[in-house]
Amino acid sequence: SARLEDVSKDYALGRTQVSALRGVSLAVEPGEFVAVAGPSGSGKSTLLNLVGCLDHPSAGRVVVDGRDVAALDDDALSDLRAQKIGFIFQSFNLIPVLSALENVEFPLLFRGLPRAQSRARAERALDEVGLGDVARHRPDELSGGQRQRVAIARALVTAPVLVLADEPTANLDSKTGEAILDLMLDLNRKQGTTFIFSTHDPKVLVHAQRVLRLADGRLEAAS
Amino acid sequence: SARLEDVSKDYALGRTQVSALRGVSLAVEPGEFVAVAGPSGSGKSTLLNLVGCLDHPSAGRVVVDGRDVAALDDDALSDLRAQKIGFIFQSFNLIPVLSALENVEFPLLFRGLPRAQSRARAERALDEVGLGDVARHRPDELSGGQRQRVAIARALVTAPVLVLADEPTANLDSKTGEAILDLMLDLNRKQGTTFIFSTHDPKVLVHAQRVLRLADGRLEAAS
Ligand SMILES: Nc1ncnc2c1ncn2[C@@H]1O[C@H](COP(=O)(O)OP(=O)(O)OP(=O)(O)O)[C@@H](O)[C@H]1O
Ligand SMILES: Nc1ncnc2c1ncn2[C@@H]1O[C@H](COP(=O)(O)OP(=O)(O)OP(=O)(O)O)[C@@H](O)[C@H]1O
Ligand SMILES: [Mg+2]
Ligand SMILES: [Mg+2]
Repeated sequence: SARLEDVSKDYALGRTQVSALRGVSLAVEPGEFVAVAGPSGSGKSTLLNLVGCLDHPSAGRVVVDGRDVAALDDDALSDLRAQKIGFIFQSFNLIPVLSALENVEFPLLFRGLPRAQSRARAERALDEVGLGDVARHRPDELSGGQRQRVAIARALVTAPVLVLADEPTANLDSKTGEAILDLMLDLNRKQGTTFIFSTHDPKVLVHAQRVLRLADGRLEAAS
Repeated sequence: SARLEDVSKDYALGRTQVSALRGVSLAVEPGEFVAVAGPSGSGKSTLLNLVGCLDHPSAGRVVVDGRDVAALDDDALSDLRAQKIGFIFQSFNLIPVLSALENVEFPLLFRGLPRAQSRARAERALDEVGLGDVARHRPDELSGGQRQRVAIARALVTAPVLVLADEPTANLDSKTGEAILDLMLDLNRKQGTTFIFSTHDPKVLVHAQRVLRLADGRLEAAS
């Protein structure tokens, strides 16, 4: 589960300050399928980064699985992310020198899973997102939507309890996007995986149990 | 205008070959507003890269403004791109150390326009895509949709005769995406700017005069 309590995030920019999130409070229960919608620049990626412990709030508390993440040191944070959280980045963040397969294997090897098993699981994860044929390609040898799907496979391969998906279907045609969505709905129903999406895609929004709307760094009252 | 005559594109991958485009023929007249649609991995970006002279075909001819681009040397190609073509990349390709404003100014300075005029035109271009407030931010200080709009402003600021737009609304919410589309339709109607889009976005497709469909590297017969 994940909770934000009156969270604000400011970025320093030269001598000015950008207020990206302002007094945001929300609670996501285990097993939920929640979407965060809002205009470009409204703070969606910032919100996901805070829930995923990739960044610290400027004010307020971030509580993941009952623990205030401000109380955790860097090693504990790194563990929490590796063990529990799967993050699908808006700009993918793939490792350029590794193949798609090696990119997806990486988090499993990082957790100490033996090579043979990591490879088998990574191959299966790539098949599930339709990339079985291009497993040996490096990111610069893949299309935009293929890179997006490698990022998705990598986030899901560790079977995390919480998946933070930053616009996971932005670069996908509707048929491929639907298939990815079905995969995620399936994980949510069968494994109880919690999903928090940031998305503009109406197809994702219709499947969300709850849609939180951000505008200018603030959450609008639930409708 | 732009023409592809029986164009194929293969990529070498280790000892195998990936056939990204196969025998594609198409002609786009000046002033057209054409969309290329198709599943992820079907060859859209590859097609746009060939029309934009960023890459060479493996077979067939690419003819831009009546000239076979295979006959042009690197300088002539670079000139053609700088003078006539605006390219909006699927992954933006912004210069990380420059601000949004400097990124948009760059093609104008490259053409020899004096600093004061380049700056004024770049500021106006950023205003037109709603980024007036964030002109001083660098790409890593911008949201995904803001980066996409910097890439759009940069492509349009030189008033090119041909704009190649690779999924220009993928990272934009529907309202921002509509505004960008209106901007482009306006340029098309008033300046006669030719647009070739690759897109999955139904909102872009409905505005296209013609939709070319790619599947597995081949163009389907026009409907
Ligand atoms: N490192 C940074 N420094 C300064 N400002 C930043 C930084 N990162 C983000 N911002 C600003 O914070 C605001 C929120 O950004 P964020 O990436 O969360 O938006 P978003 O809702 O994800 O947008 P999009 O839909 O375009 O991806 C934006 O106005 C952006 O310019
Ligand atoms: N440098 C490369 N080396 C090998 N294969 C490549 C390379 N670049 C692209 N490909 C392959 O060529 C095919 C077409 O890629 P392209 O980027 O044109 O697709 P696309 O239609 O733009 O897809 P998307 O909608 O996902 O952006 C894909 O199968 C891709 O894996
Ligand atoms: Mg974002
Ligand atoms: Mg593409």
